[in-house]
Amino acid sequence: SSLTQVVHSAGRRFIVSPVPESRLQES
Amino acid sequence: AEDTGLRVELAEEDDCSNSSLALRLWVEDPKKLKGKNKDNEAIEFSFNLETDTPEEVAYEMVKSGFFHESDSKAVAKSIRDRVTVIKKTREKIPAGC
Repeated sequence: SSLTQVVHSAGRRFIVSPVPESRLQES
Repeated sequence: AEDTGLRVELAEEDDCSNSSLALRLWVEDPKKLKGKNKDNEAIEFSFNLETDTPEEVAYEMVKSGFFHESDSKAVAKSIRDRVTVIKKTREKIPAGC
């Protein structure tokens, strides 16, 4: 799975990753 | 709690000792959101129980391009609901989880 990191100007880091298929099925 | 179409969960097990939480948010039901967004991506972020507010984090997500401004309230509510549950869980459990 690929991860992307986005850093907001306020310094908070957001890490983007694919939602696992199992979690999508759960929901 | 009203279903916002978003899901927020702990990204790591809560050991109850740290005021900083690792949370993960993703779109469960894109139809409930007003703006366009990717429903196959999860966003992991830290949330400090003492210093951060859900509105602030939601704003940062909007500005970072994850959500449309019109969904900012829904994002904030989703985060707030999860943080509230986590805080209540921590209160119920004696020192240390």
